[in-house]
Amino acid sequence: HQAAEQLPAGLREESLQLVSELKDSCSSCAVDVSTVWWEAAGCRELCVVTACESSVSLWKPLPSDCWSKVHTWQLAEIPVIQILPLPDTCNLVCIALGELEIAEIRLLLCSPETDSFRQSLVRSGTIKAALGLRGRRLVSSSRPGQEQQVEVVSLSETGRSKDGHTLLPPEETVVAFAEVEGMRDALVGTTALNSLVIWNVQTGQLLRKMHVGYSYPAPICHRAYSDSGLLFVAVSHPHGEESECSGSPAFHLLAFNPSTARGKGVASSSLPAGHTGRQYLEGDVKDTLAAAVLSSGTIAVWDLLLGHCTALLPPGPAGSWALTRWASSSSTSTCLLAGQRDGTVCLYRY
Amino acid sequence: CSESDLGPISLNWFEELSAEAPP
Repeated sequence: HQAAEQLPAGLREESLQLVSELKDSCSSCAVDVSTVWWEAAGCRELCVVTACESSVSLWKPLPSDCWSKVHTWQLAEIPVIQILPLPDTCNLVCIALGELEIAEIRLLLCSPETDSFRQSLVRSGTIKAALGLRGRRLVSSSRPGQEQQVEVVSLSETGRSKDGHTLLPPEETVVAFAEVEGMRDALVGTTALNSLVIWNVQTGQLLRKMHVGYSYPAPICHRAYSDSGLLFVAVSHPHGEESECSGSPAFHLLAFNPSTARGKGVASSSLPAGHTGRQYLEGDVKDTLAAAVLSSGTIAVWDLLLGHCTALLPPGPAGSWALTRWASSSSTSTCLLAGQRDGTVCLYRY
Repeated sequence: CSESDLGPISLNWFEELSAEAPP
């Protein structure tokens, strides 16, 4: 609350407008929220997906900003820990299940032949990181033994995994992936030892490994794009901790020259005033906007190019925020999903 | 960001690195 008061007057109220709220009454803890395009009876709509530890629900929009639950998939054996959005894909929800690490990746879908909801197993093992790619593909990194495996699988409309191929793995463990926007075959990843790697997904080649630098600790890549011969990467620092040289970093926009493997910081987004010190950030990036839940239960929004916080959403009367994700666009406006542990999800227009 | 910071920039970096990297 103190931090919100330190923002320019009216910023909080003007930046995020509550549009609607939905409440999942699942008995277990809410773990993730996302959006998916879903087509039924010839009508294609942007739907919301909510995940609890033991179930995943699909919600379709109704008039007057209300939501109706379409279906709930039950997943009793292993807890759900993450939704893996599949860009440009309709009628498919991809989820990760596990304890501390991903043990399974499953697809949730509605079978077009029988019109029945079902699920199918895509991968199992000790998976460190996974990302849904454009063109109905999924990349994941795992370490079944000493050697790391980075694998891309194509998914069919019926949920089966089709041909898969491997990418040349770096020695360091890959902890996050991001597609390079505008370049279909370029993929980047960040590693546990502060490196950024670039692959050619088509050929499986590892093109470059570049050190991010210790000024940018434990980076998780969220978004990458190429512009004027440079590779720009938005990274977050989940374990944000105040340091003398960099303050309290939350997100950085970094620029790399892949030709020379040199890089530098372009803009830095720090924790808002009143939220310094050790933090755990759970964040998401869309375009130039970043959002994260701070340890205090407040959601903060940053403009990565400006490098400062533009909105704060303090905990409400019902409690702290636990999750936040940017929604896929259904219009020109940007929508932020904000979830609480009890399954309440609020949609805010930014 | 400029070439003085990051070295010579190539617009075709992806194709060039793909041609150089081991298969």
